[in-house]
Amino acid sequence: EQPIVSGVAHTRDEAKLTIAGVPDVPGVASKILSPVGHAGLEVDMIVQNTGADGLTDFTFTVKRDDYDRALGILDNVRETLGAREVSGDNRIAKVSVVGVGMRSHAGVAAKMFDALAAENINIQMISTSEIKISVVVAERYLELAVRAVHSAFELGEAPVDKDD
Amino acid sequence: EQPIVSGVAHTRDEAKLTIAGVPDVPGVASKILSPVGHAGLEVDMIVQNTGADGLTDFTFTVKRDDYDRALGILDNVRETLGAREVSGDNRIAKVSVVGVGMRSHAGVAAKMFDALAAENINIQMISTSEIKISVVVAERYLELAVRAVHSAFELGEAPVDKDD
Ligand SMILES: C[C@@H](O)[C@H](N)C(=O)O
Ligand SMILES: C[C@@H](O)[C@H](N)C(=O)O
Repeated sequence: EQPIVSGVAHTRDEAKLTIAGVPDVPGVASKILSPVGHAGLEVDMIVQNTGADGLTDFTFTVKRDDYDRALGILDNVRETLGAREVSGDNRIAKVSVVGVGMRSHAGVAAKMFDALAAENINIQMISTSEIKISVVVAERYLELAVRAVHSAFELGEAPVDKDD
Repeated sequence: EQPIVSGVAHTRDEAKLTIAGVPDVPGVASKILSPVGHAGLEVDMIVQNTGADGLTDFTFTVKRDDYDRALGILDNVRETLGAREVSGDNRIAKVSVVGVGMRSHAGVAAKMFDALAAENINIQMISTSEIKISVVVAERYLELAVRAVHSAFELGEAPVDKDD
């Protein structure tokens, strides 16, 4: 099944927040996100990778305007969980490649990652679904990243400007 | 916009592979996935979280049958990149909550995570898209996880059996 990339989407005005060194035991993910949900903050990406030594890091993205409130909530959670630290970056953007037949992500992803590497753009986070590969980059590289990925997949010049 | 969860999907027979302690610099993600793509291995999830001290961990999932080949490829990559270690688990499963209006993931995610915590099921990885929240759990907890999430969202008894 040849993956068909149909477009490139992007989201600007986002911020990421990471709570690092949380216990990797049942219940912790809910303890982190429940207060964020109760505060009515809109969350976009949620990323957690496999942990080591019983700990892991947990990251989510919010709208830039909600960054300070989210940071405050996480500081409280950090104390409750005894996590190592809370950090964040309020100048990030998300770039996504969208397409059908993406189940064989590896080839499509490698091509996307190559295009970003050629422009010396560092990939800060990666998250995928069956039809989409999303990366987080520094916001200052957003236009460069969208153009580089567009041309890698020969999608023509017009970067998709809708928020996904 | 009230998030509407329409279903629970799951994928069994998967394996996860992690290459830990890779340099967090442009080009590394492509160096990891290109050989996997060239080998024709089907990759499902790709997850990378924000790094620390110039390093990060990179995880992807493959079909269980491809686990050994993927491990072999990663061992070569580890040497080239000077990564800390390669590890894996060939007994994992993915459980996903699917729905529209998921942009406010926090509430839906917290409910999903709560349902898993109540069954003492540990969440090993998390990845989201606009319409989906996916978690990786130990395969032995798959049925328990699908049932717990189904009832948390009052979706009735019949777990979705299609692979997503
Ligand atoms: C870190 C967090 O995801 C934890 N493993 C949990 O299940 O809640
Ligand atoms: C780790 C890897 O994602 C690296 N940051 C890259 O851009 O390729």
